[in-house]
Amino acid sequence: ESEEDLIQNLARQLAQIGDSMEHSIPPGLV
Amino acid sequence: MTGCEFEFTRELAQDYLQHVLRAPQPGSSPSEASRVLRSVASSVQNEVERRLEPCLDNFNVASVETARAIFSRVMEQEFGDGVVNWGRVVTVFAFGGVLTKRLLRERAALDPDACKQISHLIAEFVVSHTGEWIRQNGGWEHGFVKKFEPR
Repeated sequence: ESEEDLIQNLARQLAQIGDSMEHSIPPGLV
Repeated sequence: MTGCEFEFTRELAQDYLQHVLRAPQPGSSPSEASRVLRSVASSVQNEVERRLEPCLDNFNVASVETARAIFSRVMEQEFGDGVVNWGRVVTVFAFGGVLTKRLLRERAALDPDACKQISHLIAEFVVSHTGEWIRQNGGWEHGFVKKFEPR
């Protein structure tokens, strides 16, 4: 995996986590 | 970008990083937004660390400059699709927390200035890339806190 691939992978994972949070309140906050 | 917005966001970032490092400032009284951010970002911090660690193991985060380079490239990519929401804004802080912990691990002892520099970096990105969206969506107190405050 190239460095660029790794950066893209990190960004994709963060975007998925963020989008998922946006649509469901994290556990423990309700 | 106004100085006021930047300073508020930098204080949020600084408070969050100190929370992550378990080094709260004595005598400080966190704002409502800081308290909610600690709670909501901490709740995803473990997931962020677990999912990102395998990738991050390929980088040697031994200096603030390296952390800055990784942070900037990842953030540009994350927000490159033009989507902004509160969840993604929270991940900016969580990723800053991950990098700060890595920096601490690589350097054994973290220079107090390093924490300030990472806070500055987070605030710079948040205000310049998502500041307008945050304003249009109620700001930290009326948008973010209302969305994530305990019910």
